[in-house]
Amino acid sequence: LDDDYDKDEL
Amino acid sequence: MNVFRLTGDLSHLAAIIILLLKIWKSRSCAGISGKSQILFAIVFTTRYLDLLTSFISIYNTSMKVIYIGCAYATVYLIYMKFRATYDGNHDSFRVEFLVVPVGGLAVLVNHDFSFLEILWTFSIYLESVAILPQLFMISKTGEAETITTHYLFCLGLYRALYLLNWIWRFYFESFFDMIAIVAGVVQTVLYCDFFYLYITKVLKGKKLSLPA
Repeated sequence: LDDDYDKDEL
Repeated sequence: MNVFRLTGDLSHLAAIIILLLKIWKSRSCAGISGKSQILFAIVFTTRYLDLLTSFISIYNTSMKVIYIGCAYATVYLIYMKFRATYDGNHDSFRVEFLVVPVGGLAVLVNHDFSFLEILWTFSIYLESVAILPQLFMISKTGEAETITTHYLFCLGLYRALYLLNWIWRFYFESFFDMIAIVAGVVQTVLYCDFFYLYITKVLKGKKLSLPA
């Protein structure tokens, strides 16, 4: 899993 | 961020503002399904809990706060302030037939069996069917105020633009979220009948009335 949070959509 | 996602978010924001202003200015929620608005409030609450755990951008955080705030304000106006104008008789869709299956599906089909991820999945599935009580109410009353049709058009358009956003992101970023895409397709398909009526009637200045 990539470290940055993956839910960047609204 | 790409143009489809930005215009999608702005279309969604426009829909939310149009509805809030319609109810506030006309001091009436006639023709509006309170049940759909409750479902949308649940969608935003379960999807945006990550406001408490992660920061993505000012834009992301402010839009989430605005969506949640407007959703609850709309529910408050419908069920408290202007409840005398709420047409409960026509807002009779059995939402438990939506929430229970969607809840079960979110537990069975998700990307990761964690609390936040299951809530996010639940919100994605729920959003795809949350407009059904509103569309059902219009089919029962046989008509809709023109401002309500503009609200529905913007609301339906937002997820259609998100579909284009996912095509864009698949092609340029090889980003692909099957759950969001499938739910987004279902959500947009549910508006097709309305889109047809909106384009053939409302845009020609006629009132939207369904063959009762």
